[in-house]
Amino acid sequence: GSNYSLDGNNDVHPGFMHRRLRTHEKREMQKEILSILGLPHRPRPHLSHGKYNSAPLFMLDLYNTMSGEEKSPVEGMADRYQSMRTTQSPPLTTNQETAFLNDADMVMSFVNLVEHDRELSPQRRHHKEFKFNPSQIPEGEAVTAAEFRLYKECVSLAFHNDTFLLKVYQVLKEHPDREADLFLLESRRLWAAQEGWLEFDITATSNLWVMSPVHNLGLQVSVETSSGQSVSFKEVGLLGRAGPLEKQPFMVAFFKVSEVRVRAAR
Amino acid sequence: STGGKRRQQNRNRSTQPQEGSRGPGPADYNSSDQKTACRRHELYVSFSELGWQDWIIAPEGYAANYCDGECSFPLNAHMNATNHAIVQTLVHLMNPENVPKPCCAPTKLHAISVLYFDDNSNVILKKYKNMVVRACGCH
Repeated sequence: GSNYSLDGNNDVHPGFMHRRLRTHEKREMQKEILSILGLPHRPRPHLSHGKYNSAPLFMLDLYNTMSGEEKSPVEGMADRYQSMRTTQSPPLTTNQETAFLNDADMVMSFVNLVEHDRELSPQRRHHKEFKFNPSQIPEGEAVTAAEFRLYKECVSLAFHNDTFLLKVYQVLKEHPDREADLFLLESRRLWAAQEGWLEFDITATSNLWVMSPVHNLGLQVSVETSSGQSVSFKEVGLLGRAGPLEKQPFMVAFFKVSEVRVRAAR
Repeated sequence: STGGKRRQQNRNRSTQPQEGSRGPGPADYNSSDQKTACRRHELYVSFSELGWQDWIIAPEGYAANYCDGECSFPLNAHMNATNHAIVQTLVHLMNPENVPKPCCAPTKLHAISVLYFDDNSNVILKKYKNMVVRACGCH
């Protein structure tokens, strides 16, 4: 292995001697650190294409913000960060998210579990469904803020001066023979030429999903033209699961500890 | 992993001639020697060496550090000794069998943030307190 040494700024320098851990020593270290992190076992995630999609990249931005405040440089991350991006994309974090971060003990991004494109007759209403599972969070953590994020690209010149109305609904109840009962969370007017991340506050909805997972039926998003005609995501430049990895929709939630956690003795 | 100087110091100490039963006097202590005095030492914990690159996104490791060294009379200003530790070193001089020297321990600990995947490929960013020794002192 390499040789490192540390100065007062925790930078790594040549000349720092180390030895490899023996197998049982490695296992003991792993066990203790997992215990500190509060994890019952070592996670085994599934990473598609060996590259990070939008959620980890967003979280990495938040991490760099937090690490900057701790005055502790992120070791070796700059190169990994760049290599994990497929293409350059606009900055992910906003001032509001930085404010949420200052108040939070933990931040979590969630994978979209389902994405459906539907066209129901006779209304022929396009919409996409999204579902996230925030119920498996550590005990004692409460949601302080949550966002649903969608990326919009600039659309072709044919729609250039048009606006669209995007609506985000919470699904309240599903029916086998008709459209689901919906609760409108937010509607937003978008310019066709607009490009960037769209953030939607879903704090109250997330709290409900955490407290009562049985009520987690996901979100529904639909888009209409200014004349009220339903259009697909693709027509207005909204990206779904089929889009580039670093621009896929995701949910992020900020948590604060609501009770003291006592680490069990080994 | 730790700095290599520690092993050398231990070897030097073990070859020191044994002291008489009366116990060492003030002149035998030279805690102004900064190499043996209580201070912070380097210790780096590498997540990548533990084979965790697939689920820990950042950092690749962190400088945990540790405290070690003598807390002997006279306790100098750079040793961050509490008032109690100063008194304890004097009592130890007078009564070494019953009262130990103060301990060299962390006086300032910092948190680190860890970014990692869970089993469902959700990403978690969390701050963990008291992970890094920033300063050591005699207590």
